Amino acid sequence: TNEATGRKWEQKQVQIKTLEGEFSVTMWASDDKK
Amino acid sequence: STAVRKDASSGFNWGCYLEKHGCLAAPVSCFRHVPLCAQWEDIEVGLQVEVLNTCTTLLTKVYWIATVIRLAGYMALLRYMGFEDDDRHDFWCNLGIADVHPIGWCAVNSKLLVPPQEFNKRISDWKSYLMQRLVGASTIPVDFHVMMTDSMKCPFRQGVRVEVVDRSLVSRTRTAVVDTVIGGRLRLIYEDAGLGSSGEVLSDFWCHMLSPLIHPISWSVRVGHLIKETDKSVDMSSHPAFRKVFCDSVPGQFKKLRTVYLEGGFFREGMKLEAIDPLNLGNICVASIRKVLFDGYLMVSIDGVEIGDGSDWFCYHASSHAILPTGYCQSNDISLTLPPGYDQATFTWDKYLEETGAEAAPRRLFNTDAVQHGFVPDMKLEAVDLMEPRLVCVATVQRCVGRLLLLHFDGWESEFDQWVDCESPDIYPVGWCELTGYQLQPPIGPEPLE
Repeated sequence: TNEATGRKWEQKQVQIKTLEGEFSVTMWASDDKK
Repeated sequence: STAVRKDASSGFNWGCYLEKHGCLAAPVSCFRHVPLCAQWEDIEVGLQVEVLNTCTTLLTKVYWIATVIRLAGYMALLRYMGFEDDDRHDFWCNLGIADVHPIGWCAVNSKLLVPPQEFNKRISDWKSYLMQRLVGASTIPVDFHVMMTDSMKCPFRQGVRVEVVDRSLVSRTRTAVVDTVIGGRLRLIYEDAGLGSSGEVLSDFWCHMLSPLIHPISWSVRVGHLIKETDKSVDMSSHPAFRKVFCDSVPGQFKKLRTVYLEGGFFREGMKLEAIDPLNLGNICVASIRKVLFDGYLMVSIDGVEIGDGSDWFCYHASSHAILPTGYCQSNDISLTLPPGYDQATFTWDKYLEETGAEAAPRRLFNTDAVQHGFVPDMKLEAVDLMEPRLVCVATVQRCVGRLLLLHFDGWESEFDQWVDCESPDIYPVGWCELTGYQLQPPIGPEPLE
């Protein structure tokens, strides 16, 4: 959690869609407000 | 003076300008009144985004992954993934309006990620390449653009009536109607402004919705401020802003000012102080309290240049940054503008107070609280020319003194510099004009436009 903004960041599986096909990677992402 | 400044064409490129001058921009989080201020600490260098791929010959709109290399206000310098350390193709974009999204947006919205043509063949296995670079990295929040839209809502709309300072006589207010709202800045048309032969408004005023110069209807009567009676014989009905159903503004639409406490004494008529000259905002002058109004408002005049009829008095709230205790300039190495006939070398407050038989306003009455604002000299920003408040210009922080910032308008002489509070609603981050659709006035002179 970013203490300055209160926003929660989580390790998430994120989908990548390229010409070669789809795959997923684990990234730090934040879904919605806090 | 600055009124002769003509609207310049758009096309000013902040990215080129910052790179050419090797300057930093003030971060968005320094500006409490702007969209996403509170959330901007989550936006940082190194974030990965999906952005429109402009380096392709494909006819369909495709995207590619890019890294935030640098931030300057709302602007970000991006580099497409695959260019590694090659900065030749870096590009600036405004994060608030560009086709920039969190990683994963393309998959959800059935858009394709296609690498720029130049290095499509250079890397054979894009999947491994992307996996290697994206795993463990961060991307912008999913709701970034939703938050941006939410934070740009404004409680004012066309047809709302307010009381605002009369630009032709600063000691009084006048009733005006909101005509246009851009990024929280209001174009106000005085109710009896009059219309020219081609329907143009003869007198208007621009200010931010949080400006201390605008007030709800009936404010002037309540606090005891002079207000011009609207000339009912002036017909404004053919102007679109006056065809709306009028709605009086109410206190809840305005910035709530810091409460002032009267226990232990308050400002009194005749007290001396130092004040920013409202008609020459680069000067901090010897000044006097002329009248104490209700709710903590004060009428102030600049010593030695009064006309004598009170028409040059100006209303400041007791919590305003623009009024300062005697000796403030000396303590902070600022040149105090003296009344005519006084000399910088020999002027002392003690002597002046004795000569004028006046007392200094007590220091405890002023709002000089220290604040961690984050501005430092040489930072670039967009700032309103308060002498022509329609204009938002390219500017530089020249000095920081406590809460006060001395702003220099790029390309202009230092005589146009202005002191503003660090929380002034008239200063904006780089890219604010582009974000809101307000026209930015580029510096005059031979600067790169593209």
